[in-house]
Amino acid sequence: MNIFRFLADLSHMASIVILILQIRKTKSAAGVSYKTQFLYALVFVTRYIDIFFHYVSLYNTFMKIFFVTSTIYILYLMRVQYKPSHDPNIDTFRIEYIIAPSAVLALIINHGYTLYEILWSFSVWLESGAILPQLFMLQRTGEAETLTVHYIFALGIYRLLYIPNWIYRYVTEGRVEPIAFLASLIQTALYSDFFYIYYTKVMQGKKFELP
Amino acid sequence: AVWNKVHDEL
Repeated sequence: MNIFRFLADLSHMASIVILILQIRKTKSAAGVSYKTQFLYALVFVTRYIDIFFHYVSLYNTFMKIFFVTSTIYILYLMRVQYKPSHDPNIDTFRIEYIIAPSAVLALIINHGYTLYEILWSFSVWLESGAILPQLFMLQRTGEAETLTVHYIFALGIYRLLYIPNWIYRYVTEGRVEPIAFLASLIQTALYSDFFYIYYTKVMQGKKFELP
Repeated sequence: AVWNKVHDEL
C-alpha cells in the first residue's frame, strides 16, 4: 500500500460520506443523480463478489463492505426515504450508453474468460463512465449545492490518485495493470472540465455555476 | 514488467 492509493481510498470514502451527510442534513437528494448512484452500486457489486472467495487483508475487506453497503444505502435514501426530492425529469442520461460499451470492452479486454474476470473488467470500465449522468445533470441545472460539487470533486481526486499509484507500483514492483490504468485515464479526462470549473469558481469561494 | 492481474486493490 502506497500513499497515493491510501489517499485515493480515503478521498473515495470521504466523497460517499459527504453525499450521505448532505442528503440526511437537507432531507433532500435534489441535484444528485440516481442513475450515477445506481451505476456505482452495480460497479461495486460486480467487482467485489470476490469478497467471498479471495481474502486480501482486513483493510481490503472492510473497504469493500463499506463501498457496497454505503452505496446501497444512498439508493435507499433516494428511492425510499427522500423520494419526493429527487426529480427524474432532469436525470435523463441514458445509462445504456455506458453499460453497453462497458460490457463490450469487458468482453474484449480482460484478464481471462471467466465470469469473475469479465465482471471485474466490466466494473472497471463501468466505473470510468458512471459519473456521466451526474455531470450531465449538473450541466442541465447549471448550478449545484456546494456539497454535491465537493462530492464530485472528491470522487474525481480518487481516480486521479490511482494514476500515480500505478506509476509507483510499476517503478517499485514492476507491476502493470493496463485495464485499471487506462480506465483511470479515461475517468480523469471526463472530469477535466469539471476540475477546471471547480478550480476557477469553487476554490475562489464562488458558487458553482456553469458559464 | 509483470502484466498479470493485481487483485489486491479496491
